[in-house]
Amino acid sequence: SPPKEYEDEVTFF
Amino acid sequence: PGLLEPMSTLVRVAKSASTLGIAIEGGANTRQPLPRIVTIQRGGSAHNCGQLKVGQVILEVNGVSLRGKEHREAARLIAEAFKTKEKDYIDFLITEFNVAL
Repeated sequence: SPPKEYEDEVTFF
Repeated sequence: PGLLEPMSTLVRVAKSASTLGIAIEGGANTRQPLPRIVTIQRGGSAHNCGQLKVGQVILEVNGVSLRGKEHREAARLIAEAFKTKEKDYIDFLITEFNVAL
């Protein structure tokens, strides 16, 4: 399946 | 199953600072199916705890499995665990191994 838009999403807390 | 996972460790992070001080990447339907710690900020609660490290994969947050949860859902769980006043800590079940469990 194609990579999704948020594949490399990073969240800081 | 979470607690029976080989090489998993329960880490209790006290809310000792105003921020948790970690960054995560990944989640279901990505190359990194469970969230992985990519940053630990000095002075944050996680850094103060001393037991979390970059590269560890988070299996559970306060006993809630992150399996099958996409990035935003996993991030929301962690953010809420830090925000809630019901507990002055967060329990993370982590593993050192970057595998799709």
